[in-house]
Amino acid sequence: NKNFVGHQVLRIFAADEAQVQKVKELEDLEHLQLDFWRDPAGAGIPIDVRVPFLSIQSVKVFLESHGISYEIMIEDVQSLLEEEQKQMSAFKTR
Amino acid sequence: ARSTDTFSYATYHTLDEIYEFTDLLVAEHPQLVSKIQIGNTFEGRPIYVLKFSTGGNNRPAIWIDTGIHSREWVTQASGIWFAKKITEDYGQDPVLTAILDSMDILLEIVTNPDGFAYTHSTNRMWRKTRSRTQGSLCIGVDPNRNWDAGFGEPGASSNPCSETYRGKFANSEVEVKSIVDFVQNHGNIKAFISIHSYSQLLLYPYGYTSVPAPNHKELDELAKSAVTALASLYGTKYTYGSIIDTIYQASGNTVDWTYNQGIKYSFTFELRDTGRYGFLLPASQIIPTAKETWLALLTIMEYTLNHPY
Repeated sequence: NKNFVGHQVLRIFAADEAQVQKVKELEDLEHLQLDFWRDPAGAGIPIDVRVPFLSIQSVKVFLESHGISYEIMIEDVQSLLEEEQKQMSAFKTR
Repeated sequence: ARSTDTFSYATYHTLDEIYEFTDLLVAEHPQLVSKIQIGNTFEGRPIYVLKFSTGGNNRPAIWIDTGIHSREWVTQASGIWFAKKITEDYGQDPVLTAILDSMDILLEIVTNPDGFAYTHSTNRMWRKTRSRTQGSLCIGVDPNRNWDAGFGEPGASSNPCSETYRGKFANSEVEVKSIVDFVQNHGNIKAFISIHSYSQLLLYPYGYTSVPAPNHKELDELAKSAVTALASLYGTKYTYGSIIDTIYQASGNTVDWTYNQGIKYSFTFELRDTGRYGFLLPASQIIPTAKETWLALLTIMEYTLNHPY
């Protein structure tokens, strides 16, 4: 199974269309391997993106340098996945 | 599980466990439930639709599908719960009984089997199909951008590596083409409900154009009734509206195509949550999510029954 240790899901709040466009620029940078859970839609609509560990620093610097606010929705994707797997195997055991 | 009564609806299941569940359900209710294979996936897995029918021939029908985006696990889990609920409530609940006495319900629980199997075996975050694209190392097409409705217009990607890659041509994905053929051969589907997660939205056409759907007022009022019914159980708040107005432009999407086929009551659900766990919704929320969604589904199905066209 693919490992998601250190992957975070950021919730981005684009205040205006210019910021939405900035976030869309990120979407085109394939080397960042971003996975948009909620696509950039419009100002005021939350944008959720899963960011691999190796890209987190540069994405956060990018957002902060453009004054785009964000919060961390999921601290570590892998720990949620392990929780999910644990629940499923606990059920199987029962 | 030895029966659908001992099956656990409060946990996530593998593809095999879901297919075993459907066989159990059919065996327990042969007069009500049958399993139709509508095709095979890119990797050769069977694609099944459960048909709930109390008789008649090619009756007007209501279509519900879950799991077209494979990582949206709460949707397939809710689909399992819906299947069991239908068998439990027929003959008990007057609304559902009235619906099934006149209409059929068609339920496709795993609409993207290859992708779903892949989320269990390799990559829990997989969304698309698993088809190969000639000339690209990237795999899969977004099955909710591959329909022949505004296909190729803005609102989908032409890049095979994108999560919203539309595919080389409309219906290129056998998982989509199988439904297209089934719907066109059936010819009497009156409501089409495609269930996704997350964001807590109830959406109706269009997604590929900002031109309002001809009966968007009726759809808006029905959506309002449905989300009100949904919220009555736990207070879960949904937003409703047309796809393009409520989220973004999405071309080639399922319910735009079904609506253009004349299926007036075409809706997309985005289930829980609004963004704490997203696709990783804890299993403890499966049953509450399914229960509240069922109230919205019943509202749409009852309206469809009472407004024949």
